[in-house]
Amino acid sequence: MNVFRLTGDLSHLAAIIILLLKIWKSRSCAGISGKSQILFAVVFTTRYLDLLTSFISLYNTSMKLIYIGCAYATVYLIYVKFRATYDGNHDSFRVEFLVVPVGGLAVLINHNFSLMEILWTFSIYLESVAILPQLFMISKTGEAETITTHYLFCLGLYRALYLLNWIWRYYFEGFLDMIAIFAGLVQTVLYCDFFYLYVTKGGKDRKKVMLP
Amino acid sequence: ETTKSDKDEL
Repeated sequence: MNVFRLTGDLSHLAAIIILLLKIWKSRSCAGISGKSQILFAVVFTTRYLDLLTSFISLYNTSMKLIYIGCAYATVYLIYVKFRATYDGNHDSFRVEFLVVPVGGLAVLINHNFSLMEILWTFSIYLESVAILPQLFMISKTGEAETITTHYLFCLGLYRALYLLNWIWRYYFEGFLDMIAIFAGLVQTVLYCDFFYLYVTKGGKDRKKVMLP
Repeated sequence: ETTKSDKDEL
């Protein structure tokens, strides 16, 4: 555990909580892509299967359970509780265009050809692109609420901090996971355009961030 | 082993 890893995890947690609270307090999931949230639930489920087979630390187990729990709670709020506010017409990204290639890549390029490792790899690849339906939705409607941009910023920042964590671990522990690093790079790059807009259009009087 | 998935990371 180093400072980048910890702040990355906390940034990830903040993103998840921000989204949950936003939906809960506004009683609405307008502007949120349910498809991205389903993908994140799939990501956590396939990645944290090791919860059933091994114990690493209390921190590790708690965070994994919180992430999974929040992911399903978010999906529940969008598709059940506040379904009437869900903007399905604008959430039109074809998810199969992500899941199928990512599944194929996970079978082809993984650390070990076993079910657990392939599912873990699948989750890493899928996470890197899972935000695309959300970004697609924002570009389609042309706007995002401020609180949604905070969510996206924290979510993007988390993997960027993990990149620094991996650099740290390479230098100090000799640890190198090319699959995670490659996917993490892709994931972070996908947010770059958004980061730029968040910083440049960010300010006291910002109401909404427009994406091109 | 330097190229194995790390289940400690989230």
